[in-house]
Amino acid sequence: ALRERFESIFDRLKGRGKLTEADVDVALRDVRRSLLEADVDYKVVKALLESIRGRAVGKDVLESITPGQQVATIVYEELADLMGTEPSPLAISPKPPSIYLMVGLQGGGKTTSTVKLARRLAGSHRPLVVACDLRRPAAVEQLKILAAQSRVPFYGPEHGEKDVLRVVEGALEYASGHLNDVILLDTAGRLHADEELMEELAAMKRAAPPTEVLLVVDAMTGQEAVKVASAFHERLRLTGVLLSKLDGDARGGAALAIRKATGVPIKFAGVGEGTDALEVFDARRMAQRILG
Amino acid sequence: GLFSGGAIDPEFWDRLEEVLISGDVGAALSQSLVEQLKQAARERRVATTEGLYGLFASILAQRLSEVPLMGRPVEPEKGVLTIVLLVGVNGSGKTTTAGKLACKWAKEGLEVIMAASDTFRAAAAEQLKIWGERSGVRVVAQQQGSDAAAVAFDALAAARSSGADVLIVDTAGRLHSKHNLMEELKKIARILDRERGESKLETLLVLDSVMGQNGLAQAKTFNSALSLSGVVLTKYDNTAKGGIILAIADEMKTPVRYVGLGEGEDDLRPFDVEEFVRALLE
Ligand SMILES: Nc1nc2c(ncn2[C@@H]2O[C@H](COP(=O)(O)OP(=O)(O)OP(=O)(O)O)[C@@H](O)[C@H]2O)c(=O)[nH]1
Ligand SMILES: Nc1nc2c(ncn2[C@@H]2O[C@H](COP(=O)(O)OP(=O)(O)OP(=O)(O)O)[C@@H](O)[C@H]2O)c(=O)[nH]1
Ligand SMILES: [Mg+2]
Ligand SMILES: [Mg+2]
Repeated sequence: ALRERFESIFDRLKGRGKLTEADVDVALRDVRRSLLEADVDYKVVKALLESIRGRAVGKDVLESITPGQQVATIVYEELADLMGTEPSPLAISPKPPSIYLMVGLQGGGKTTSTVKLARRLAGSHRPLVVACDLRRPAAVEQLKILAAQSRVPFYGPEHGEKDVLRVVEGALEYASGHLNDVILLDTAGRLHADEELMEELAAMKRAAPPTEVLLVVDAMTGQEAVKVASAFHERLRLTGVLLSKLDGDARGGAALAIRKATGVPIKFAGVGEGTDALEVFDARRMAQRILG
Repeated sequence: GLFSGGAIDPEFWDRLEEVLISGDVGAALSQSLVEQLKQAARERRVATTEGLYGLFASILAQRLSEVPLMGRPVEPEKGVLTIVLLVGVNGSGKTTTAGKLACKWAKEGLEVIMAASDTFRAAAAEQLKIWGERSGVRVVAQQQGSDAAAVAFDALAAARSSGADVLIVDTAGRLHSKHNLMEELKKIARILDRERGESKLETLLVLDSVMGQNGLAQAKTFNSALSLSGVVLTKYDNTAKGGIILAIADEMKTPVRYVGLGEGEDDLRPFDVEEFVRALLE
């Protein structure tokens, strides 16, 4: 782990007065390699190293902890601060219903996460999950089954419906008739580069102005995370990110990159295939994980 | 671009390393590839960045082409059953790839059967059945929650008794770090291996192009569990470069056989080394 590696790097520093630039740079080479291996965007890595260097160089070597621990602490804090240690709860509209639009690349975990969120909200609200993926084979069926298994109300398209805006319209009507105060719209996966499909999301936003636009991102995503998140953010103004499949062994550096590039808070972590596998995002734990 | 006529200076080498890293090649391999190019450039006295492009492209292409079956699609023969087992982490594109392969081989006049061995995920069998309708291919399935290995067993029996040319086995997505799920997958593979007789078995890792360094861990773990005969690099129509396949080729000699280029039935092509290298370096 980082702390242990820093111990050996800084061992020879015991008894010296201040952390010099040369000392810190040795440690930062290690941090750079570690962050890149964790899939943190290389531009974000550069910026991070700069701010860590700024905080560490010239610091007095403390009595109470080793220099290695000192620098490791600075590194962890920089990462955690970047991702935001304040928990960022789901926004609830002052004027119900709250509408949550779930978006993201193909296969990221939107459908599963839609039901996870609904299940979490079911204790205090009357959520309705809506099947707006009219493209993927059996997508509507998948959402319907997951909703039934989690005992969450479901609304889907008429048979043969091709127009998502009609489904959104129908869902709003259905929700008001059934007193659902949170509507979660599951959408088809799409490429940020697909202009036509990004426009479909923009049109859905206009038809049902969302309280939250949540980007679902696979924790195993590599260097493309910044481009993807920025494109979705530019087009749709994201309000939150859900990082899925964190129950795997991916270090998850995409989390850092996304936050840094868009400023959008990571609100939740998907930690399993079950609809109960949802946690509030913890930046400090994530920082530890990214640094390995 | 990077190779258009600047000086070959330390900043050039840094930027080249960044191009590779941003393409998900990985920090360690990117560094060693840049070292290899520096060395080759010295030996050949290449003085311009334009000259470096061709040299680097051929270094990368060679590393890939040296891997047996790199870019070679699966070629089933009539009269000998070929089993194609699709494995990989959740959401990578296995079921869609199964459907695309079924469509392709059915069009070529081969007898194809598909096994819906994902008995876990909601509507997994339904999704594969729709591909079965699109391709005119029979799908062997059981209820959600039934034994995945049993479905594979039944499908293989059906394939052998009906004289099918290809059996495509779709499996549930699973994170390679989940020991019990990898054990389940090994059981499916064992049963297919035990029952296949003279049939050929191809085990393909379905890998999303957007994956970072975890893609290498996926390949290593799935390979040591099942011995992979190739990778399908899906969602290559995305902007991601899929550079992790260089590390996979380097460390495990596993060839990329196909790329997925979209969600439609024709969106699957044999992997092309030259095209991949060109896209990585642009
Ligand atoms: N292990 C694990 N698997 C997950 C998690 N979230 C989703 N999955 C799995 O990932 C796969 C894809 O999930 P979906 O919910 O279908 O993803 P999607 O974004 O709706 O996919 P498309 O609609 O095709 O774009 C499924 O196998 C899910 O069970 C998670 O947090 N952990
Ligand atoms: N753009 C693009 N999308 C793809 C490609 N291959 C698959 N997809 C999409 O990716 C999503 C996931 O595909 P699936 O085939 O369900 O993936 P899977 O590996 O079977 O998922 P699980 O069974 O849940 O693990 C779907 O929305 C597919 O349409 C591809 O080559 N390009
Ligand atoms: Mg979905
Ligand atoms: Mg599948």
